[in-house]
Amino acid sequence: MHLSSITLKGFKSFPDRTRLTFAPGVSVIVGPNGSGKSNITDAVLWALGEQSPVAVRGASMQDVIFAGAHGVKSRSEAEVEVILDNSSGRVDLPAGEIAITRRLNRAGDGEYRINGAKCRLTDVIEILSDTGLGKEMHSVVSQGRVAEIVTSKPKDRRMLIEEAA
Amino acid sequence: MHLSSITLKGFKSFPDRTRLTFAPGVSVIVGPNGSGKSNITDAVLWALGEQSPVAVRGASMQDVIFAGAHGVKSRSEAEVEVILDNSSGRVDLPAGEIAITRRLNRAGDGEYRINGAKCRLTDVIEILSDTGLGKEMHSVVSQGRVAEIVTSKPKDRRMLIEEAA
Amino acid sequence: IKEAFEETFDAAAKNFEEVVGHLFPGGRGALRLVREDSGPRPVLGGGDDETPVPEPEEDEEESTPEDKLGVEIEITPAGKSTKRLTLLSGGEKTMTSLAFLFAVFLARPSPFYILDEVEAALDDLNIDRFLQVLRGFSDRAQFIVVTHQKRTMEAADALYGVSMAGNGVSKVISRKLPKPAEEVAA
Amino acid sequence: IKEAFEETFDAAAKNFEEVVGHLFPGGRGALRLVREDSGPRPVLGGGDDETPVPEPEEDEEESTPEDKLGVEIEITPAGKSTKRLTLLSGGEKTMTSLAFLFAVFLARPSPFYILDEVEAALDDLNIDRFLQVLRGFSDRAQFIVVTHQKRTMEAADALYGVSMAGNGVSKVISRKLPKPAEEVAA
Ligand SMILES: Nc1ncnc2c1ncn2[C@@H]1O[C@H](COP(=O)(O)OP(=O)(O)OP(=O)(O)O)[C@@H](O)[C@H]1O
Ligand SMILES: Nc1ncnc2c1ncn2[C@@H]1O[C@H](COP(=O)(O)OP(=O)(O)OP(=O)(O)O)[C@@H](O)[C@H]1O
Ligand SMILES: [Mg+2]
Ligand SMILES: [Mg+2]
Repeated sequence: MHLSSITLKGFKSFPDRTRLTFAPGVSVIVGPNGSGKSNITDAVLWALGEQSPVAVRGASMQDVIFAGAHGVKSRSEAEVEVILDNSSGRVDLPAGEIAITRRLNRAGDGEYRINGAKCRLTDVIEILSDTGLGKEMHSVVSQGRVAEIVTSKPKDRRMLIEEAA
Repeated sequence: MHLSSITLKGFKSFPDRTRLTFAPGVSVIVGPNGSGKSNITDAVLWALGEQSPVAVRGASMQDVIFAGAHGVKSRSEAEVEVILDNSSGRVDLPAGEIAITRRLNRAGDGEYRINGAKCRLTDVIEILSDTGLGKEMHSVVSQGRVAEIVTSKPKDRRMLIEEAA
Repeated sequence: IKEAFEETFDAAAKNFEEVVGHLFPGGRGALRLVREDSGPRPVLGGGDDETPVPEPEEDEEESTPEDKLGVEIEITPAGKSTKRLTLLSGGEKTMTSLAFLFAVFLARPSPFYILDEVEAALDDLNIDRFLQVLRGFSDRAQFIVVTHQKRTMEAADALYGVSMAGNGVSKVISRKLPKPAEEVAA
Repeated sequence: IKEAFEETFDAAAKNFEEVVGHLFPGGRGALRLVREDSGPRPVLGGGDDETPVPEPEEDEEESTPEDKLGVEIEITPAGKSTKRLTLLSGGEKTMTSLAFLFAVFLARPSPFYILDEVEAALDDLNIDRFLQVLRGFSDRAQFIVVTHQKRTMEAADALYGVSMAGNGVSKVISRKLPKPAEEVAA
């Protein structure tokens, strides 16, 4: 299984629908400071159910909604869709693809969908742990946080291994 | 006034007496990962009275004493001397040079000296604030910590300005 | 659940020693299970005379509830002696964390990993060691790496260029790359 | 004491705006005094209709004890709108912190500054902006910079090479350099 695409719309510095398609192997995202690279990292975390605004550098979750810029109106809603390619059949689902979509508007109303069908956060969490992604505690390393494994407590590392197990 | 030299002996990865001489202007310290560059930063903080072992990456202050390595015996004591060149007369002292020395042994006994004369930590702190160095809260930026100004609370930044004032 | 953990831990510990061999040539490392109440072991001066989690014949371990267990990392870069992890340099801490991450990956791969600027503290030699290991594992999991380092770009199968015109809007251009010249056998 | 603080703050705030012009060309920034109990201002959507610390005619400020005051940083990179500081990118956070540091330096210089790998998150363009400002100020204070970046080495008046043979012992070799080719007027 691999992440085959991510589509951002109204999310952080991506006001208009932007889709990135990934293949297996090593994909490298480059660009100048402030161009939007880590916003893509945040989008993956967010679509897969991140509950803490701080983990995506916000103070409240609505901070992820495109807030406008020079000559560009702000958006009222953020939406991110992550598609996992299951063609190797790793996850016990009939679908060859798992599309997870998350939305949030300025009023704070949000929803999750799996393959287009509305669902709850717990359904997303469950399908992710089936794929081995866990709470992506250990498979997404945000900027500035790689050395945390070394500076964290022994029991945090144990939890990391437990989640992978 | 400028920092004219630092001498390390038994401090972290410097078991034998090592002296670095600095001139005004821009001095750049380079070298591979783990070679000892940040240990020099720590030595300056330490000699100028740092009280928290964590600020020099230790768990207890004795962690700064050279602990031995492949074929090199550990040392029983760490000593760092920082010399401030006062020839511009900025600090109201008769001396053209201010030498601050700190020592610590494995038993935890330590001492400070100013120009060779034993003194207390408060004397060191006082002479430093006369030189404008304050608690070097804002003039020494340790590795990994530059963005703290942005992530810290408004009142921490106020304290930083107060110290400089 | 406890067995899944122990099995994963044992595999990760074995992998950790091997990955450390690649990331810290000439160095060695180990993962140890420790019980929460065993205070900080005096690490200066090394010494393996203290086994934090006793061998299975001591029935204490059987009764240690899992949430009292922790994982301690021991690492000894070439030529140095084992000390507190906190004393390691910025680059050494990053390499140790990456070794741990890869060790867990080998024990239980996730389908993908997103690594955002993990090489910021690494010198060129260590970036190369990291990239060599990464390419070696890229047949087993997908790695999406965010970077502003040229060296890392050279390890890519596909490149995604993110830019922002003066208007606060991000734009992405992507292109596949021919296989990197050096296909490294892990 | 309070006057020294206010005087330093006012100078730092003025300098901050100027340094931001160099580190964030086309952008702008400001420092504001805020009272501790004024909750987080809604920054999204900008808006200067809220003045966190009232003008002197409001006698409240006179009675605000200094330890209730804080310094808020506002920064707007070119083309973007002011948002929470936390949403800034890694490089933008570093540049903002450096602007603050230099602003305070200009108001009250310390005799020396030690900067350890402060450019780790910066791309080449931003490293150059930082180095240009640094060299411009190097006649007013001594800067000792630890780095593993080649560009930063080129800005040096003197270079100190630290190395470690395979035995855990650090060694330093130093040499003075001829003046860098581009002597930049601050
Ligand atoms: N809700 C939002 N609306 C508009 N712009 C936003 C929003 N959230 C974040 N941004 C902008 O996105 C930019 C940060 O992008 P990002 O962190 O992805 O940069 P980056 O490419 O990772 O840079 P670096 O190399 O410095 O880490 C910031 O300038 C920030 O102002
Ligand atoms: N008390 C000590 N005795 C012996 N060696 C020590 C002691 N304290 C720290 N060291 C060693 O010093 C090394 C760290 O050095 P330092 O942090 O200065 O590296 P650095 O040059 O800054 O590297 P980087 O570029 O990765 O930041 C570590 O390998 C550590 O083991
Ligand atoms: Mg980033
Ligand atoms: Mg360092």
